[in-house]
Amino acid sequence: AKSKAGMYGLVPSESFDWGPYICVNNTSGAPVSCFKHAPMGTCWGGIEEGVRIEVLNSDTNHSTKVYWIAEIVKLAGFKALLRYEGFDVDSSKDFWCNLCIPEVHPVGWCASSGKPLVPPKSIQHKHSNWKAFLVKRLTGAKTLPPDFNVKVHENTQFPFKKLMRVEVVDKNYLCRTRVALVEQVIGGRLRLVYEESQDGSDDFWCHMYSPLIHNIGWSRSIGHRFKRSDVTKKIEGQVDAPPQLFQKVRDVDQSVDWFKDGMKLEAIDPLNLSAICVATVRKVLADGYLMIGIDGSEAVDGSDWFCYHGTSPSIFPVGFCEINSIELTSPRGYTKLPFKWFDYLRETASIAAPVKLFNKEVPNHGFQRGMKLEAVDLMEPRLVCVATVTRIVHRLLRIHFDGWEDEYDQWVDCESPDLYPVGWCQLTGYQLQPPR
Amino acid sequence: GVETGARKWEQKQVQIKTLEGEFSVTMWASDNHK
Repeated sequence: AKSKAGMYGLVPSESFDWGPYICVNNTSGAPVSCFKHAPMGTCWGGIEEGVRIEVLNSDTNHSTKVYWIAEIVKLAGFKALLRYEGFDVDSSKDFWCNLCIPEVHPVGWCASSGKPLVPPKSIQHKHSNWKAFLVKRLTGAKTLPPDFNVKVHENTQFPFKKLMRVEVVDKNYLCRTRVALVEQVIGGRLRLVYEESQDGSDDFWCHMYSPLIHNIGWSRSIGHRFKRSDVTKKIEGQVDAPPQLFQKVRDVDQSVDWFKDGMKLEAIDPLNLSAICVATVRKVLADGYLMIGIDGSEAVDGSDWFCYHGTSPSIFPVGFCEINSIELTSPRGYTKLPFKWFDYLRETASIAAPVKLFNKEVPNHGFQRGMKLEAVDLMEPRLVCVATVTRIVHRLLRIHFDGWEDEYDQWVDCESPDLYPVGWCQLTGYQLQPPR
Repeated sequence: GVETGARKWEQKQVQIKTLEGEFSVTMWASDNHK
């Protein structure tokens, strides 16, 4: 597995500032509305350039906190480049601000809170009648919805709590799950410590909507391999996370046309997310789940098979890569290159999984090439890194980690809960890994 | 309100308080829950 683990730490994350990075590179951040799982992802409508807000005035001699009105000049995820009213076309004092901090409010909040608006001292002299100026500037302009701050608060509460028990993929043995305990929750990301970990260091990070975590009892219910734990007594306070907290999968009818053992397909290699590989359905489980093996790299005991749901956006019909000009990774040791599916199916006496069984839905995701975002390094999922969308194939995004070679790129679904808007780390208190 | 796409913009009388006094202006706020 290609991992950047241990290669970070040269630049403290506090020194990385998205604002100048976005401006210097003349780039844009993916809009918050592209990330439905992220805070405010479903209620970011109407937040755009030109919107006015009330924000702390940092250019004042007042001893108490005072506010002034600013205009959103540019948006990048949660972050906005702001210009105080009165600066007109002068951009010299523009500043970046995360819109979800408690000091950002809709216009009108100061008056309702009894706080006067005070213009920045460097432009105080510019107008003798600030009332007339503000009436002219604000009439007909847009501001945030009145309950913006309430929504931000609601959207940063998460139902998973410390000591909740879940079933999660065994990171050292992908074909099975283990019981783990929620140890930490940051911005909806969970630090799970495997049960039986002596010192609590045997952990795994994933988002609460990750397809890798399930309620207790899930493995048994679908016939998935499971590492039984020797822990017989629950520590006080431990509770099984309620099933309704987990992401639902689509119901499928397996009784008629469905995947069968031995069928061939193309799949993202979970141990090298840069590659889409020749793969085989190894076992059909209940509720639409499949055990998949990457051809040519399978352990004899099936220990590197992994579980994907039949509707997963990470599995593709035979020919997907060719149609979309993506390099298909042929089975390790297969020497007849270039790889031809027709020959391979004949040689292995196998059939391709029918195209109709795959998820062909393409959401109107809104991502565009070149957009910046914060993305989990899925090879080291505790790390959230500065990244760029470099390619879009239907719903599939190619994520490049800024400052790293292309070989570390990862294929990620557009609805992956491991992608976040610019400013997500700052908002949630998660450490952001800057470009190398 | 005014519909633009799926979004509804609503006119609001917004109160402004400065050191010189208080007044109101008419602004647009999006009803972003729709």
